[in-house]
Amino acid sequence: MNVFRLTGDLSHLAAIIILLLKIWKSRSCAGISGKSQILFAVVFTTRYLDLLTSFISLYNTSMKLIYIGCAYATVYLIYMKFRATYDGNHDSFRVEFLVVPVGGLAVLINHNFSLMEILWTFSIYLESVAILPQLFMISKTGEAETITTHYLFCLGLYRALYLLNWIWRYYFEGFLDMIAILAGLVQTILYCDFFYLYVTKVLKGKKLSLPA
Amino acid sequence: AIGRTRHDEL
Repeated sequence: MNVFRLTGDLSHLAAIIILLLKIWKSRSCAGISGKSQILFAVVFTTRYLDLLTSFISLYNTSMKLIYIGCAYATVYLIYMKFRATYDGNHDSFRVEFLVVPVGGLAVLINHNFSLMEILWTFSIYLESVAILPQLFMISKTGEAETITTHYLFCLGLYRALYLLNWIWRYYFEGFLDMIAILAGLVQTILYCDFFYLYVTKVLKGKKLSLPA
Repeated sequence: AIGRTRHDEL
């Protein structure tokens, strides 16, 4: 555990909580892509199957359980409790275009050809692109609520901090996981355009709206 | 330690 890992995890946790609170307090999931949230629930489920096979630490186990629990709670709020406010017409990204190639890639490129390892690889690849339905939705409507942009910023920052964590681990522990690093790099790059808008607009007190 | 040797990351 190093400072980048810890702040990365906390940033990820903050993102998840911000989104849950936003939906709960406003009693609405307007502007939120349910498809991205389903993908994140799938990501956590397939990655944290190791909860059943290996114990690392109390921190590790509780964070995994919190992430999984919050992911399903978010999906429940969007598709069940506040379904009336869900903006399905704008959430039109075709997720099969992500899930199918990512599944194929996980079978082809992995550390070890076993079910658990392929599912873990699948979750790493899927996480790197799971935000695309949400970004697509924002580009379609041309705007996002400020609280939604805080959510996206924390979520993007988390993987960027993990990149620093992997550099740290390479130098100090000789640890190198190319699958996680390359997928994490892709994931972070996808947020760059958003980071730019966040810094130039949202942090200056303006609402995030895209030019028509 | 090249490759995935741990389950410790989230």
